[in-house]
Amino acid sequence: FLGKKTIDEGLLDELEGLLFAADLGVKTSDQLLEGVRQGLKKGELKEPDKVKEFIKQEMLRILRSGEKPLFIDFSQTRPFVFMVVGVNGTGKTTTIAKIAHQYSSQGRKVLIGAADTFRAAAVEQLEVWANRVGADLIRQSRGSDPSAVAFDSIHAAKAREIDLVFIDTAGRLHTKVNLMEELKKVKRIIGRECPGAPHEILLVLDATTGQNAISQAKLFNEVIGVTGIALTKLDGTAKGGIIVGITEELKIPIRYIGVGEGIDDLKEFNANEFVQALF
Amino acid sequence: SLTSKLDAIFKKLKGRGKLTEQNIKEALKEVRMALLEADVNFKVVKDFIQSVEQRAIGQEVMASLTPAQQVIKIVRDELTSLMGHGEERINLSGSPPVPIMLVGLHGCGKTTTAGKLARYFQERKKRPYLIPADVYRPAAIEQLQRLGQELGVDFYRPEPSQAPLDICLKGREFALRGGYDLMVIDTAGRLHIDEALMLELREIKASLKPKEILLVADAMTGQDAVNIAKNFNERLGIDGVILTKMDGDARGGAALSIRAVTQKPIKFIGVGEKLDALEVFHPDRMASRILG
Ligand SMILES: Nc1nc2c(ncn2[C@@H]2O[C@H](COP(=O)(O)OP(=O)(O)OP(=O)(O)O)[C@@H](O)[C@H]2O)c(=O)[nH]1
Ligand SMILES: Nc1nc2c(ncn2[C@@H]2O[C@H](COP(=O)(O)OP(=O)(O)OP(=O)(O)O)[C@@H](O)[C@H]2O)c(=O)[nH]1
Ligand SMILES: [Mg+2]
Ligand SMILES: [Mg+2]
Repeated sequence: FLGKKTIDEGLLDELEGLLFAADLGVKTSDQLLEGVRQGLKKGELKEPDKVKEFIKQEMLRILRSGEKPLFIDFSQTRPFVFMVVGVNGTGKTTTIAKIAHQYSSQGRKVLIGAADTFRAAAVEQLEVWANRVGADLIRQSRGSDPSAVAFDSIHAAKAREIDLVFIDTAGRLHTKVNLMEELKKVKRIIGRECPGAPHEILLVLDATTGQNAISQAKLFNEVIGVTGIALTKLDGTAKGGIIVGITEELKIPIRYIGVGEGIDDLKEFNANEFVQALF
Repeated sequence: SLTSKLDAIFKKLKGRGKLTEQNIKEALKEVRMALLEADVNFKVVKDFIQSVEQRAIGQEVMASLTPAQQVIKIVRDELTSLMGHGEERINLSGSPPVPIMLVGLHGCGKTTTAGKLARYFQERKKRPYLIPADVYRPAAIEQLQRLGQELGVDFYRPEPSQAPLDICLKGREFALRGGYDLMVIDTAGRLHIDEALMLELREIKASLKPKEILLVADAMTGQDAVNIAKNFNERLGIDGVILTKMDGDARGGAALSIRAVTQKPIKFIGVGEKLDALEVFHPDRMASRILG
């Protein structure tokens, strides 16, 4: 590993570089390296290979706790309602299409609520995807209240005996208080029209994001409560290591990873594969 | 803040008599931490700290009554000069319609920025023309056309299944005939490691010879910023950068990473979702933001 025969500061530096390059961030990298230093002091880690293994196991321990795929019991919960949120451009709309496709291919009736009433051609983009996956689409005119779209979507879902509803929301920076308030209202309306809903509040994070992903996850969680995370664009060169610190701190299940722009480019999160890819 | 951290360090150190080189190195560890927390690339941070160390270990800091302030000043000056000069203009030389091409990863804000740039030039009494060359993303063409409609800026209407290169070539003909001053080409988001799509950009570049190829990059990009910028610059060649979503709370260390690896100027920053949310880049403000 890293061509080293002994453990020295050079090895620790190289390890640190590896962790940073994978976007684990300062806090998590320090935490892992401190664990290594403790292990070295106690004489528990004697060879470089042991050090690498220690770090891997630590990451696995953290990430396995986040390896919780979504199991929907439609006999208990129908319609099952997803509310999909996140900052601008992370892949919310595309991820909805991918998940919808999975359930639609299993014979489930899917409805998508186009509650991004702000961005140019947001509804049109979703319309193309809804047609491709065979999902119903609920929309209103541009500029209308997203909560009104959510309201319509829930009522249409009940009337049409829909199994699965996705509410697509506009991208928004977590620091914009008024936009976060808007999201609270959408959630409240969904819950009012369908008690227990939204059953999954999915935060979509972009794997190329740095440590700002931690503030995103914290704030979205604080404001509306996040029950699942989708980490997109892992088909690039970014490793998405920021998810380690997020999982450790917030304990939110990582439901999916996005690995491309196509309808099938969605996988369930697997801690082992993720950690292997980091090394 | 970094300043208060350094103040605290130097207060503690001065109590022990004269400052040593080792003391300065300790202080620079805090600077290194600040940069890493700002998402500056790990290797770029290493190089930066080494170059700053040279100046910081000089007499002026060691003998200073306010070493913390001296170190901060050296770091800030160095960072600001690395950030470039600010006020970089968009190159509109050459016969109209001058081609400006926007490239970058998925979702970084290219289409929105194309609209913003069109508005920017419209404000300056130029006639921009928009060319929607993203044929992959659902409703991408429509998205750019809607922005054009909103601004009263004209745009090319691609045929169904028209290829991106042809869209640019035909779009240019329209722009030429219509007497427009410049054309802003919006391209599809793509990975820097996608050979076929990088080739597509090179073909558009070869045919249209854009005066400006601008890399649009998300201010919250992490360590990968070096890979992205390096690859786009080496495989395509960029003339400048636009850093988007600066209205968020990302420290924006990606800016330093991109500058370090390409030496190309950051010309604008995106500061919101509306079409008027485009500002000229200020290197000193960026330096302060990154240092935190
Ligand atoms: N390579 C890659 N691209 C992706 C992935 N997921 C989404 N994208 C792309 O990212 C871009 C943005 O996707 P959208 O679905 O529009 O993102 P969004 O979060 O809905 O964006 P806003 O609604 O504007 O906030 C598109 O070009 C998608 O094709 C992924 O897993 N890999
Ligand atoms: N807050 C904020 N949002 C921005 C900014 N620039 C773009 N956006 C938003 O980011 C999201 C993505 O913008 P697009 O213009 O669709 O990005 P793109 O690069 O064209 O995406 P692809 O074509 O899929 O690669 C949208 O929600 C935009 O409104 C900015 O400066 N600030
Ligand atoms: Mg969307
Ligand atoms: Mg676009």
